[in-house]
Amino acid sequence: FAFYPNRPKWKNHIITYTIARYTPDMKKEDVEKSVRSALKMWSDATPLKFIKINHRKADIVFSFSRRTHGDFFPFDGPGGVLAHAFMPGMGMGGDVHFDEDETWTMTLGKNWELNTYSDLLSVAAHELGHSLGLTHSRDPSAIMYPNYRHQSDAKYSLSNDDVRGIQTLYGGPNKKMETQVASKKCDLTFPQLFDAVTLIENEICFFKNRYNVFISSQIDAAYDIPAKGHKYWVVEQLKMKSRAGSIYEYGFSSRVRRVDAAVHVSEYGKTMFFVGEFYYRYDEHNRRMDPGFPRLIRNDWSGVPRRVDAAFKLQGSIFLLCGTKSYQYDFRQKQVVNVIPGKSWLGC
Amino acid sequence: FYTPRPKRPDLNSSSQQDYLKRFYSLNLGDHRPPVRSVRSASTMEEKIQEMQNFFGLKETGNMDPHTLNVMKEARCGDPDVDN
Repeated sequence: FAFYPNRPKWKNHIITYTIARYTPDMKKEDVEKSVRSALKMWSDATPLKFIKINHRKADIVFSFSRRTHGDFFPFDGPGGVLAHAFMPGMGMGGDVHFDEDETWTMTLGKNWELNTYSDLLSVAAHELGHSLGLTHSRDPSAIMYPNYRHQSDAKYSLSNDDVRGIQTLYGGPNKKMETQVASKKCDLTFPQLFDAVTLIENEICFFKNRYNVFISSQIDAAYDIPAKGHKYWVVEQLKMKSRAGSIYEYGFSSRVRRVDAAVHVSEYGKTMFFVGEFYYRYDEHNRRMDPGFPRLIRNDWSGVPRRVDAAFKLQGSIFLLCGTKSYQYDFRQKQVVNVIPGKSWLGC
Repeated sequence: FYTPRPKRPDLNSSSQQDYLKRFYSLNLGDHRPPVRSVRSASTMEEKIQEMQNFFGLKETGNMDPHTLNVMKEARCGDPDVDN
């Protein structure tokens, strides 16, 4: 691996990028996907984070142009030079230019009549090495080798040479950061440990203020409705699926200003909503509240404190998180069967 | 702006020179005749050897088939030396 003179690099580890001009050879989303994959190859090996913005003032501007295109390095028509990039710096620094006279594709492939490699991922990955501060490597297996690597089958990834080069400039991925976050989650000293918890596919997702922590475990998929104030959202695959809805559509009285916790019990087709010292039971089949609710929690949930912060269902039990503890409630025996410190859910 | 010079008929030698100018800082311009032809031939040979060294080829100093093949491959437009 090699560097530019004086080893220029980005001071800030959060680097913005934008795609100023696309190629007509590929769908826009395929260009973006190829660029994202190329960026990920470098961010996986470093503490760098890449953020896409729609602004030409981004640190790295990608564009497709032909022949003379505003810098002193005109392209040469089909074949030959496919792209070039500039070392880290202001203005054009870091920018990546692709030769529009090539035929760009998403897959690794050879454009036989032009005898040129035209797959955007491998070319973008190479040029990004320049944008981050690497010049050409003499190692034929390196992405930074001047001629784009002939990787028609092997999974495209950085070679050891590329990794050693880029980590000389920026260091390795933020293991420290991960442990920091980990220790941070264990330092949780809030009186109320969690605001809400839900299950998303096979992961338990805890919410606290602006944090959320995913814990993977062997659990049945369950469904909860994390509610905030008098609004609720339906989330599917972590994409906001619906506009904010009103909890009053569920039949809550107008006095209710927020829902503390919710848990669905599929065996009965019922969803429990906990509001202050009371709870409601909602019939998902009839899509309305069961009559005779709200009722006091302490009257019906033996062993559970007066208020509930968060609730979720796991392997046949309902877990109610109150303050710093979690109560495993067996809804068949109608009693608490276990009390577990809240932090233990976070591996603390 | 620099406008690309139309490639001369003997494509090979001029494109080879373009390649070495662009990626190995070949500079033939600063010799005065009649020294030019002798000096530029040796400069050219040095640059070909520099390129052969970079790509791990046998450093013959002349345009053998291996060297020509490497030159024809699709590549990045950034220089290999003095970047």
